Amino acid sequence: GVDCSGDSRMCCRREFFVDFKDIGWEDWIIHPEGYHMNYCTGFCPRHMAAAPGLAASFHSAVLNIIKATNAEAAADSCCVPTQRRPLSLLYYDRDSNIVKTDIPDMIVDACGCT
Amino acid sequence: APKGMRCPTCGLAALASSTQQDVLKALAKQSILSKLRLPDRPNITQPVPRGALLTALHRLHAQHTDTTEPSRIPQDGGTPHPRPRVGLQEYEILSFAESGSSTSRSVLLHFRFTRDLSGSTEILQATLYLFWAVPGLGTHPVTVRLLQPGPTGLNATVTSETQLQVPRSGWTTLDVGAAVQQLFGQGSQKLTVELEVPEARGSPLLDDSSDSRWPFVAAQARARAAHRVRRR
Repeated sequence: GVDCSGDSRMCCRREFFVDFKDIGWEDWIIHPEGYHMNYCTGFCPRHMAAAPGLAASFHSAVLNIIKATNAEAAADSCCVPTQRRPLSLLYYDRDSNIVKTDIPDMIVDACGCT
Repeated sequence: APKGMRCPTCGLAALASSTQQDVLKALAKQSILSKLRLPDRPNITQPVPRGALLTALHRLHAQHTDTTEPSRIPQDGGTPHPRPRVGLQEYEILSFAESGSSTSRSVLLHFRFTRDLSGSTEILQATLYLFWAVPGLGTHPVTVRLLQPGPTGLNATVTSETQLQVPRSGWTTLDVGAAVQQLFGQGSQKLTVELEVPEARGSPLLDDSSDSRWPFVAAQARARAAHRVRRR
C-alpha cells in the first residue's frame, strides 16, 4: 500500500483521525481518544487493476494487459482498502455499563486497486 | 465497480476540504454506532467514578493474567470447556451495582445489563466482585442469593444461593455466568443480588462513599454466529 503524499493522484491511503473531543463523544467513549479511520483515494488506471500482492504474478500481469487493451470488456477499477485492523473501544453503553470490544476491520492500513 | 459506475470514494475527492471532513466524520460516527448496534450515542447520566472504573479494570486484568484462556459456560451449567477461537466480535462488560433496599441484615444490589446486546449475544463468562468490610476477628457467614425478576418485572425468583464464610475484609469473586446467560437468554437485563448476614450486624459491604470498592459484575460475551446456508 502507498500512503498519500503531496499532490499524488494515484490510489493511496490518506490518514484521517477523528478526535472524540471534536465530535463531543469523549463523555461516553473512555478509550481511545480518537479513531484513526483513514481512507483510500486516488485513481486506478487499468494496468493497476489487481490486488497489490498479485502484481508479481505472471497470470495477473497477463490479465491486466488484456484488461488494458480490451477497454470495452473490462470493468472500472476502484481504490479500496486491502488491509484493515480492528478498533478497540472502551465505552459506556446506554445502561451505563462499561463495555470493551474490538470492532473488526475499522482502521484502513493499506489501499490498492480492485 | 460496474462499467460506467463511479467508485464509492470518487465523489469525496470532488468535495471542498471542509465538507470532506464533515462527511468523513459523519461516516466515522455512523460506522462506530452501527458496529456497536447502537441507534444513537448513549447519554451518560451517571458516569461511574474513576476510582471504581480503575479498580474494576485492574481486577479484570489481574484475572486475565491468572487464567491463560477464558472458559466457556455450557448451556447445562456443567463443567466449563475451552472457548473455540472464531472471528466473531467479542465484548467485555462491566456492570456496576445500583443499590436497592437494605435492612440491618440484608442488602440488595441491582446489575443492569446492556439492552443492546441482550438476545443477540452469548455470555461466555461472568464474575461477581464484592468487597467485604468485615469488622473484628473470625469468619463471617454471608448468604448470596441471585434473583431474577418475573415476566412482569415483579415476583423475583431465587436462581441460586451460595453460603460464604468471609474470613477478612477484601475482594471476593463469585461465578454468576449461568445466571447472566439465563438472563440474556430470556431477553431480560436486570440481575439482583441479595446479601444476607445471620444477625443484625449492619451491611457486609462498605458504604457508598468508598467509590473504588463498588461491587461489579465482569462479563465476557460474544456476538452469536448468524445461521449460514451454503450451496455448492
